[in-house]
Formats: sequence, C-alpha cells, structure tokens
Amino acid sequence: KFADLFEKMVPMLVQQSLNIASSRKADVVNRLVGSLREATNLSALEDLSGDSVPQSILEKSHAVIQQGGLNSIEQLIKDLPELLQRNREILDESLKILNDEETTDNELRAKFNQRWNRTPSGDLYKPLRAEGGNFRNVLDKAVQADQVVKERFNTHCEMIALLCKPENELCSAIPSANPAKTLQGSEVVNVLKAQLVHLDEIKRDREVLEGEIKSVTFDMMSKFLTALAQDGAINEEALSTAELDTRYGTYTQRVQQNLRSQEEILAQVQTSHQEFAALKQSNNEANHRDDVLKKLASAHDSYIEISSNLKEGTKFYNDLTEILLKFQNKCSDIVFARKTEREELLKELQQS
Amino acid sequence: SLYPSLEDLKVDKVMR
Repeated sequence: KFADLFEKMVPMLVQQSLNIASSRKADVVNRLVGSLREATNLSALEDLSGDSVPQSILEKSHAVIQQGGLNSIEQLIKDLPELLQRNREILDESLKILNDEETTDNELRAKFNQRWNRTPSGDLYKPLRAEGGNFRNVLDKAVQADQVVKERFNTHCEMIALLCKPENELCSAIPSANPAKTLQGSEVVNVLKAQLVHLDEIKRDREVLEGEIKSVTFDMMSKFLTALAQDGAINEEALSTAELDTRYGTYTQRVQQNLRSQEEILAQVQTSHQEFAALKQSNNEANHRDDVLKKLASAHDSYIEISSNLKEGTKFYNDLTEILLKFQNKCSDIVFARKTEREELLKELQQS
Repeated sequence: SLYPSLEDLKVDKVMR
C-alpha cells in the first residue's frame, strides 16, 4: 500500500498556472450557466388562471349570509299579502258598519219623513268616510310598493341564492375565465400551447446543457509540466485558453443556439399572446363571467335594498293596523250611539 | 322610501 507523498508536488510556476486556469474555467462555466439561468427566468409566463372568486364578491356573499340570506327575505315577502289583507279587512268592516247603519237611517227617514228629524247618518259619517278613503288610498299605494319589492326580489333571487352558497359552490357556479379552459381548441390557444411546449423543451435542454458544462473536467498539470520541461517557462494563458476552447467550444455554440431559439420562440409567443388577449376580450365566455360577477354584485346591493324595503313595509302595515283598529273603534262607537238614539226615537214615535 | 308615510294621515286627522 505504498502512497507516494510527493506525487502531487509540482514546481511553483505550475501550481500558479493551475490556479489561474481553474479560475478561468470557473469564469467560463459561470458565464454560460448564468446566461442559461437568465433565459429560463425570462421565459416564465404569468399564470393565466382566472377562475377564483374575486375578494369583493366573497365579502358580499358573507354580508348576505350574515343578514339571514334568502330565507329571511323570502319569509317577509310571504307575510306581506297577509298583512295587507288584515288591514283591508279591518277597514272594510269599519266602513260596512257605517253603511249598514246609514242604510237603516235612510229607510226610517223614508218611512217617517219629517218626523224622523235627527241628523242624517250620511252627514255625520262624512269625516269618517273621508278618513276611510285616505286609508284606502294608502293601502292601494302599499300594494304598488309590495309589487315593486316582489319584482325586485324575483329579478335577483337566483343570484342572491348563489351568493348564499358556500365558497366552493359559488366558485364553481361562476363561469371560469381561464383562457386555456374556455378557449379550448381554438387555433390561437393551440398555437400558443405548442409554443409553450417548445419553450419547455428549450428549458429542459438548458438544464441538460448546464449539467454537461459543469461536469467537464480536464487536467492541465501534465501540459504545464511538459511546457516547463521543454521551454523552462509556462505560457499559461495560451495553454489555458486553447484547452478551454477545445473543451467548451461546442458548449458555447450550443448555449448560443439555445438562447437564439428561445428568443425566436418568445417573439412568437408575444404575438400569439397578444392575439390571445384580444380574443379573450371578445370571448363571450369571459364576458359571461363578467356578466355573472356584475349580477352577483348587484344582487348583493338589491338584497340590502329589499331587506330595508321589507322592514319598512312590515312596519308600515303593523303601524297602520293600530291606526285602523282605532278607526274601527271610532266607527263602532258612533254607530252604537246612533243605534241607541234610533231606538229611543222609534220609541217616542210609537208612543206619539 | 317605498311605502306611504303614515305621518300625513295623522296630520290630516289633527287638522280635521
């Protein structure tokens, strides 16, 4: 197992030349590899995906869900007709008891003529009828308001329902604007895809190239030793550059070729990408996505509006009911008084 | 607001 300790010992000049040669080599390798890396960065295209839910829509969806979603306004809308009907019935009943009493009064006046000398019910009830008329107008207006709310709800209920879905369902329900997906099969996309595949190949070539460049090894020692023996001096630069040329010449050409073909492909990608972007603008799929997003946004706004309309409407009907109940009491009170008076008058007439 | 206001009803009654 003899190991010659002095095997690696060389003359100082040779050692210095070796050092310089290795730094030259490192320079060459770094330059080549650097340009390869740079080219790869250049070729990275932006991610073209376009199918996540925009943040603003997500916020609107949470807001709608927080306020009770579709169910809460659906229930209120269902209640409106009943509230309207209840108010109508109270008003109709009030006016009916006025009418009945007035009819009776008119009949008795017709029967007893001037002996039926009390104030006609018609005159007495005039202010009440006017008030009743006002109530009728107000109710008619409320019916129109109900209609508006209902229409507004019908227009947006589908989109509001969508807003109430969990995020993943919402995302899948929104048409994707992912160009690669939506423009599947279109000429431009195929060309673009082919170019990107080609670009990938060039990238892969570069990786292989880089590996090969790094793996090049050669030994200058023997050359330097022979030069030193023959001439007594070492022309390191000439020897190193000559050796580097022979070793890396082909690689340099291949790197140049790789960079050149990448430039060409990138230029092509640029143009087809512009075509693609223009196509995307005109593409109804993408527009369709915009449509849906716009509708979702306006559905949120209408939801807020419908909620406040319904709150207002419900309050209106409940307040009106209280007023109508008071009105009904007034009517029944006066009619009761009139009836009592009528009976007394009848009694007197009979006695006379 | 969408629904008629009940205030004018009350005012109307007070005036009468």
